[in-house]
Amino acid sequence: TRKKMVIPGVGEHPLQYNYTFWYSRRNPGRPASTQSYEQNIKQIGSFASVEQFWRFYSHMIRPGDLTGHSDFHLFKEGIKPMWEDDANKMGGKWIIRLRKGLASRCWENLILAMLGEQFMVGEEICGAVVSVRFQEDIISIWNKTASDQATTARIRDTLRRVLNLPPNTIMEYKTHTDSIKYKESPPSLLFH
Amino acid sequence: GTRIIYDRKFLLDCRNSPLAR
Repeated sequence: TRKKMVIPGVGEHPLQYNYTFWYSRRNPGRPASTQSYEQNIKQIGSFASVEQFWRFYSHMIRPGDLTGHSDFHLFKEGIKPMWEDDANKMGGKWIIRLRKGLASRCWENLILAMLGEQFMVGEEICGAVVSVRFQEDIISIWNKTASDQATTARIRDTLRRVLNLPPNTIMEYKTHTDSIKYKESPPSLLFH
Repeated sequence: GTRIIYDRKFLLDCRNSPLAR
């Protein structure tokens, strides 16, 4: 078991897990290698209670107000928001692409569901990401075991419920091993 | 073991607590 670095204060409501906020931003036009990804990602801080969460969140910029190529990551304390982390390497993520204007509300609903243990998949959830891009925004939720179809189906159904998305919203599940393969050798079709 | 479950409304209500500021 991981050592808990922060504890709930007196009178506060403890969370099932401690979490850490991270922020990353990529300089335009510079492809990110694994190393530079790790260097670009900054820890904002960790919390153990509902009240500590709000103290961070209330002072953070809303994703919809971010510019450029930026991401907020909220992961269980001790799990790095990277494919290579032991908790993530056999895992995958549900990805939802959002038209501009929806990211702030969807991100808040997603992380409140995660902190409140709404997904009901035991230890499976690793964390969540909101990625701000030029044309669209992307939210994703990462879990430990990509091959566990009962878990991934339950996460999908919970996402549909808590995000209250339009019925035509496309949800895509991607394993991290596919993401790594794709990054290392993109399908040749792309270049025909 | 038991899990600590909170719904969205409860979490949003906690935002107004003096402890959350």
